[in-house]
Amino acid sequence: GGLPLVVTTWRFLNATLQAYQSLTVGEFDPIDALVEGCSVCEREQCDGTVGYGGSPDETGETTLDAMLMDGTTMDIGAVAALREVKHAAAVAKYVLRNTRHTMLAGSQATDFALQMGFRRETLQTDESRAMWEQWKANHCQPNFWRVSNAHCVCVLVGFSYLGAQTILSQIAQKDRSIIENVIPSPSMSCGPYEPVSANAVRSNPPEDASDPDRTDFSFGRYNHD
Amino acid sequence: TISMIVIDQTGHVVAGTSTNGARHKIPGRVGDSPIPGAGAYADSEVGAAVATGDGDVMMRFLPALLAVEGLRNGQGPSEAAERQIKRITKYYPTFAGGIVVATKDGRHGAACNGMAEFPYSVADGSDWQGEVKVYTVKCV
Repeated sequence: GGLPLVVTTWRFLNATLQAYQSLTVGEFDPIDALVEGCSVCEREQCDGTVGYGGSPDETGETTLDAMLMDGTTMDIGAVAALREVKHAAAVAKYVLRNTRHTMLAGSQATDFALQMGFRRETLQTDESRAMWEQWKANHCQPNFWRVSNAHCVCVLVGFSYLGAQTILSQIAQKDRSIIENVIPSPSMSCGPYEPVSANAVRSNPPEDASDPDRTDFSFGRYNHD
Repeated sequence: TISMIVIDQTGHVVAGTSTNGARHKIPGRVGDSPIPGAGAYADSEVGAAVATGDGDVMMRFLPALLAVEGLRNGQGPSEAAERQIKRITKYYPTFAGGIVVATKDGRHGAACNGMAEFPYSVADGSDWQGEVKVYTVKCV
């Protein structure tokens, strides 16, 4: 390899080309070239994993995360769970250049973006709404709540969803700690969930947070950052 | 997620990410992308590293920071990436993710887990014919 160099995860050719041309033809400084490159994917919604209209949360909302790091000054600008503003990488640049902070998060990051002149707009699209509706219709499966193994056995032995649910809630009344971490059961019901009484919940073994059930979603088999 | 490393002709190294996170996440959840040292890390004296994948798991291991420290300790880019993947698979054997590493002089490499192979895109000034090249690595 040699310089100048742009390296990007996945096959995001347009974003890589935009950053490279900004750096060379446009003579942008590297941070501006980086933002130019990331912004291409925010506009093109690369793989559905970047930008608006992708990865709806349990309420159907899309939020954005972005971060820029300058390896010469070691300065960083980042936004996390940015709401209702499409240009996350550009907002992160304002955090980098206009504040002495490193990261702003949530609705207050949105307020900062509006102050910097960005526009508030929904990040939900027809596609993300449909994805969310389909997920709700499928008993909110899969999701990120912990389920104890004992409960899965009931489902496996052929109880219908409702059957298992009824049995489990009867058993849970007697000794909740055996069955659930939260109820209703997240492996067959939507929330809202409530924790089984705190003292009854034993410490969780180092569950493989990335076991196939968690990550084996329809999109390219993985659902990740 | 897009994670990107940019190094200009003078060796000024920057790195960054942009993402909409995990699907059907619990509201408020933030993954590894915006976390310095997890989603990306850059040091112009050494190089940079960026990550993508199961952010809930990966951010616990700060793979980007430790890959850059690996370069500082003499590892090549591919070795630095592989070592960080192995640190994670020790606890989460089936996690899905990839790490891309580049040195300040433009050498690059990657490693991955939980998928057949992992593609990354490169625009390299020393070999530029107007097209971005895609490299793929077999997972660890």
